[in-house]
Amino acid sequence: HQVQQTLDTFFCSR
Amino acid sequence: MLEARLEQANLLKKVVDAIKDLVQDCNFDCNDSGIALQAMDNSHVALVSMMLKSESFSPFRCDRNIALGINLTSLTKVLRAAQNEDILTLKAEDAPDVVNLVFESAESDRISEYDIKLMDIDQEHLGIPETEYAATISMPSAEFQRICRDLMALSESVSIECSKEGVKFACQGDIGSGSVTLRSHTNVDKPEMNVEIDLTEPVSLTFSLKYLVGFCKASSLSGQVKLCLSNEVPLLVEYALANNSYLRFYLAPKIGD
Repeated sequence: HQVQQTLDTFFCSR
Repeated sequence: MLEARLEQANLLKKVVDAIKDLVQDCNFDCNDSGIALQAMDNSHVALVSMMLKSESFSPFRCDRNIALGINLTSLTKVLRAAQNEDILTLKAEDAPDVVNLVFESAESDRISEYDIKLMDIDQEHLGIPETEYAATISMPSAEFQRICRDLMALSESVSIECSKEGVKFACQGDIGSGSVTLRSHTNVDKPEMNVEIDLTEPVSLTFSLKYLVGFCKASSLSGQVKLCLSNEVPLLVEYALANNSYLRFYLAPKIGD
């Protein structure tokens, strides 16, 4: 029921 | 070319040991400010960011930007050949095929020398936005490690709740639940035992304990760890090293219930 988010959601690709 | 001499091999041994289970192949980006590394784990849940400033080396020389693509398992094998107190020198040419590591014993005249073949690593580099965190907690790194290990015996996840009352690490599992609460605490004689909580607004986030326990392998690098939290952004776990060098880990939160 808990979803693990990924960092791609927060950090932008450079 | 790069030439970077560390007084004690121990520092690099510990850093590599702390990150090698999280990331496998990484670029060590060398320039005149020092040696940096940024890499995500395969599942894009955690990110490690290391900065060893040029001041952490003596001497340090790097004329141009060099990326050393290194397999950390290979590096670990070679670093095992270094004694903790050995002087360690990293060397590389401007367009290198190998990185050269020299270990010198301060006590004897023993000099050992290894080359590690470099890899071409096309690594995604992420921009990490400057964040004003809602809560910053500084605490003994050994205490954080103990809390994570203890709670992992009960659950996969921990909620970290920070309020005026303090910081509460809580978990729920099949056999029951547990929590540890810390309040601000100053130990004049042993400042590394201090717990400092800097709060601008209450925060509550849930994280995977497996990753946090992994980050805690860095505990021997620093007596204190800093946790930075804001609602709905990744947690920052920072181990400060001498000369403004650091080892940082970012961990994406879990959401929903």
